[in-house]
Amino acid sequence: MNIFRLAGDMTHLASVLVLLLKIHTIKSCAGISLKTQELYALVFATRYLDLFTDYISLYNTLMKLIFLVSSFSIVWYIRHHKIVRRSYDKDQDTFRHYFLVLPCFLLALVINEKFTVKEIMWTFSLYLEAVAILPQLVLLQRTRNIDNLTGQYVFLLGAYRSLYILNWIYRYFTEPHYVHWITWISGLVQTLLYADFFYYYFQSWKNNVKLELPA
Amino acid sequence: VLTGDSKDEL
Repeated sequence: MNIFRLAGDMTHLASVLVLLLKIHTIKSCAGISLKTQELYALVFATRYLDLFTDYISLYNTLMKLIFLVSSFSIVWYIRHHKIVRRSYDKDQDTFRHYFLVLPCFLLALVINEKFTVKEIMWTFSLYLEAVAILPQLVLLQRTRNIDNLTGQYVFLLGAYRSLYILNWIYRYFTEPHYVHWITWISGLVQTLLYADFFYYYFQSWKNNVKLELPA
Repeated sequence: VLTGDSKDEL
């Protein structure tokens, strides 16, 4: 465990807590894409299949449980909570995210490290996580005005991915056999998707203006 | 702990 990895996990945890805090306190999910949250729940469900079979560390197990519980409860809140669901803008959140699931699964069948159910589900979750943010980014482009919490949520997600890339670089130079192209490439693709959001996020922060994405 | 295997990441 290196500092980049720990910082990445803490940033990822913070992004989820910011989102839960937003939804739980102001009872609103305005600007949040349910589709992205559903994809994240599926990512964690297919990645943490080894939760009860391979014990790595208390930290690892605890974080997996937190991510699973939080992602599914966010989906529940947006879909079923009587007040929150009213603020969900389903007319704007129209990204056909099911079109992301199948290609990721087919790709996982073709490009993986081992042709076993667990490995294919794990690889599928990597590819899916790389594209899971797309519905959210499309929604942000549509709704134009981005409220602070949503902006912070996406920013923290991007920061977690960037820190993970630093973690992989660090591990590559410190652990002799640490080479995982699939993890690195899908993680890089995912981080690049945030690049333009980061650009506009910093522009708005520097010029102290409201964050707006170009149409 | 699985060392070197990226499965130890979240």
